[in-house]
Amino acid sequence: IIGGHRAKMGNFPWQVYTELPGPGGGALLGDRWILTAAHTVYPKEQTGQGSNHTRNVLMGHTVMKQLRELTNHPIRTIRIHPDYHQDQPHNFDGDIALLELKNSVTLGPNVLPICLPDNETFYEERLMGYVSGFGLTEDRLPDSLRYIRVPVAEREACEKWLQSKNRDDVFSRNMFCAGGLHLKQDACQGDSGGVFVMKDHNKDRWVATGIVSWGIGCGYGYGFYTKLLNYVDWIKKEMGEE
Amino acid sequence: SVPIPQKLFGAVTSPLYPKPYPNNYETTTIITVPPGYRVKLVFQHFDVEPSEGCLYDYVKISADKKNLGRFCGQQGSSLGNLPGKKEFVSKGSKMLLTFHTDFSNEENGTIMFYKGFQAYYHAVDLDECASQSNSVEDDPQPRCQHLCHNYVGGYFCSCRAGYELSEDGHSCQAECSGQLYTEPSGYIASLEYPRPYPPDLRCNYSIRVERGFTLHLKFLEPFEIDDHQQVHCPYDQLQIYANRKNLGEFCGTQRPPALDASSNAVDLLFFTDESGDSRGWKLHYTTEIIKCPQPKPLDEFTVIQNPQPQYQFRDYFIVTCKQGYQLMEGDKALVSFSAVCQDDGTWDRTMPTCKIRDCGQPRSLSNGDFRYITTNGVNSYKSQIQYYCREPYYKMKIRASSSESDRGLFTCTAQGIWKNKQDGEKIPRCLPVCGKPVHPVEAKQR
Repeated sequence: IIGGHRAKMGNFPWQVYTELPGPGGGALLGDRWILTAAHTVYPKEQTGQGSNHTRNVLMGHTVMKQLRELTNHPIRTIRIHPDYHQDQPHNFDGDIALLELKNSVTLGPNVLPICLPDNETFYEERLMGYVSGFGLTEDRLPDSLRYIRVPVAEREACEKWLQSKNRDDVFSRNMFCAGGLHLKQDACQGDSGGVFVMKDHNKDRWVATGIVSWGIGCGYGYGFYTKLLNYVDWIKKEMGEE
Repeated sequence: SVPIPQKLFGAVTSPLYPKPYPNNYETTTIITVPPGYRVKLVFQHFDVEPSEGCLYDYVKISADKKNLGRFCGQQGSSLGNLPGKKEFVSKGSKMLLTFHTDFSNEENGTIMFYKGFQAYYHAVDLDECASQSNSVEDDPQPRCQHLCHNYVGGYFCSCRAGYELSEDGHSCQAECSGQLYTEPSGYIASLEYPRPYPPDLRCNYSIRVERGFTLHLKFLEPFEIDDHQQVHCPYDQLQIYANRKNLGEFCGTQRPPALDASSNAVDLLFFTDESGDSRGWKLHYTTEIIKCPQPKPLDEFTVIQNPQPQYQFRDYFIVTCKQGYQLMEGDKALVSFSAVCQDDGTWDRTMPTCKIRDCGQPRSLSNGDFRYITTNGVNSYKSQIQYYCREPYYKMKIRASSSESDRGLFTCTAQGIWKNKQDGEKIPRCLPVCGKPVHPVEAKQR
């Protein structure tokens, strides 16, 4: 997290720290499922990521040292969205995955699931959201969970910015962008898989609207997020009744 | 003598009848009928020279070595002895008719002609039994030692109970082994009672009535079996067994007390020696149906279905429990219970108890718990618990029309199962609550 703040216990109780095996983030859905980015499981340009790697799923604390002392939650299955293509380094479309845990976690003040969006209004520009993670702060790993507060950006602005960079990166309808050109707050490596959340004031609850997916560098420009609303049906299908 | 072939009936006439009979004539006709019959004879016509005392011509009838009469005379004549319509009956099967004439038949110098006689006879049944006490001359011995039964043309003998007819068909021998009594009540006595019983008896009287009945024995007066002052029943004795269990050995003049055999099978053995003059014994036995004790519930929750005023052999009763109670036989739970009255007056099973149904410890609710609405820790019939979820992190899954208190309320049913009014046995689910951090991020600085 670039330019953010240190989170307090209970601020982001859905935050999950993953090592699959690279460091990443995730968010708790229900008490048995972790929402994350597909590329935290199968990173781009690293084909052949085997299943025999040690995979850690930790949650329940904001301090990394404390977090590592908590129980690891073994994974039962990994569900990668079929639209995700590991072999296309410039295309993060479908960058969403679900980790099914072997056992349910016990919810409490520091471990709570996040809700899913139910309408498009969560993606209106300038709506402020929070992004949290254990990812890089400038050039070092933080010792605790950090967060930023960034607005949903105008789609055209992000597209223009990408064009100005002469990038081949795909900005699909399954993504949205947040942040700003002059805003020094951003997610960074290690935050992927974490969620972009905002308060649904109508229902008095917090909703995950995006998954930290990709960006060009960290700390300037826009960050790109998987648009969760487009994947709610898939998530529900994978999770079944839960 | 002129024997007539044995027939059941026939006629006898004087020579040349109806023409005048000859002089100087004497013949004896022997009338015989089959054994078992006797001869009855009646004169149809009679015309024999009359004389004082029937000295000249006469008809003489005899039977059973007795003279039944000497007859002569004419119809209308006062002289002589006419047989008239008199019936002559022999005691045995033989009758003799002698016809005698002298050298002439004259009256005042006039020769007279007499036709003679015509008589009919037929066989009539001889009641041999009637003559039992006063025997006929031909058969001086009593025909039957005990009982005599007459029939047309003969008779047969039988013996009183306890005796058997000998091969000679007349005499009776004591036989009292294997006497079986199966009637529900009756009398049994020693042979000849109340006259002295015969010597050397080995009598065995068995009473067998249906299962489920018990026998009662009551001895009558007089009771008299040869006894000895010092030694117990050394000569004759009556042994009584019920179900092979000895109820006693009796003798003397003191009759045994009334005996309740408590069994449907009683055997009496009566042994006598070669001497003695005691009058024996007699008893009256009766039966009573065996009753089982009235079943009584052991607790207030036990229900005896359709109770009867009394229960006897083969009757049964069914026990159920009031709603919410479980039939128990010891520690074993029963689905149903019935007991049958046995032939010894006992029930085949002991009365069960009814224990209040216990639903057991309620199932634990994942991410929730329950509390007792009724007495804490009591899981019996009608107990109630309320499930709840660990809020605020979990919330109970309910239908739109329901509430958490309704969905979480469980009652211990009469079947011993915790049940919810709407969803039955299925316990509720506690679902995670999303998006409700306890300490959400907030910025005070503006």
